[in-house]
Amino acid sequence: CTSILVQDANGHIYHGRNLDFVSGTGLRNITVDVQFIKNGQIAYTGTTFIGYVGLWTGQSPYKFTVTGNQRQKDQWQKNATETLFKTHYPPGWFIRKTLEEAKDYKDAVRRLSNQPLITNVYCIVGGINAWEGVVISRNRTDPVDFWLLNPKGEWFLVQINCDHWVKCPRTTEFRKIPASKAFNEAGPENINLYKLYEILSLCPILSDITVYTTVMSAANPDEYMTRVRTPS
Amino acid sequence: TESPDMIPPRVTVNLDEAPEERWLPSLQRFDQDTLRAILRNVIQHRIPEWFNVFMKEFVDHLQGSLLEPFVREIRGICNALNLSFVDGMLINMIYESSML
Repeated sequence: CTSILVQDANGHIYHGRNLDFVSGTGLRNITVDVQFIKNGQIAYTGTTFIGYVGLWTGQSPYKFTVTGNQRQKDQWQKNATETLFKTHYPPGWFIRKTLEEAKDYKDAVRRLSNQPLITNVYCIVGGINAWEGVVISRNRTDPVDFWLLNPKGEWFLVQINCDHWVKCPRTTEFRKIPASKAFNEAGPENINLYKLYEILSLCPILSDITVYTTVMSAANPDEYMTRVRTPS
Repeated sequence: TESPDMIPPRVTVNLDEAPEERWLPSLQRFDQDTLRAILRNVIQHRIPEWFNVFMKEFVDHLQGSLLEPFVREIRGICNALNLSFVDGMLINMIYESSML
């Protein structure tokens, strides 16, 4: 997966993701954008496939956006897994719970940092104000790193499936380099959701295992957009 | 080298309804046989066998766990699609099981 947070020259935050999944062919046909309604209002929006009740991509309007990327695998024995399930959430389920319950960006970051989860994960969270953007690198019990948008130069964050502070394997690094190059060529003055979608559509950021691309901005929730990707 | 991208259906889940009922209108947007076949195919190809065995033993212990509100939604989906509850849980662990 690739998740991207980027801030334009006016301080608007944009958030995009490619959800990559091997054997995802069938999933393309059952991918949906879901509007979760409470008291007649849209409480939050997400993208998933029918049958999966959790969310790895979602938006709480005028509050925050969030995506999840898989982080390194763990080796766990069956008995340990059973214990985990009694006290720890599956990440996709907890992301949905956060979309439902968090009051704002900071609350979402706090919840996604502290809740015990059954696997390691990257939680990528975007807010509605300038510089509200963070990649939380999680192990099952704790955050291990917060990578923040910041005025000292990091106006975009490209998170793939390895820790940002280490050199990734070539196959994953190949997605990060062209994305960074494209952002630097465009500059913050030319960033919008369409540009973000364009960058997420560059090869090899977009690959034959990409199931869908979503771009969103919590400050402009009506612009939430997903496209199912169908490589020829 | 892409064919035209597809706009996914936009569905609504009403959180004011009982968890077992929430997803039913969304399911009706799809051909049930096709949907069932896709989900079974996902289980067959993406879920490790040991996790399948674990889940069969574990489902009896879900009541009252952290997962309960979501579990009720999954029960509703399984009933509507005539899938076993174990299969429903496996589908809902598709990403997580690949990381364990």
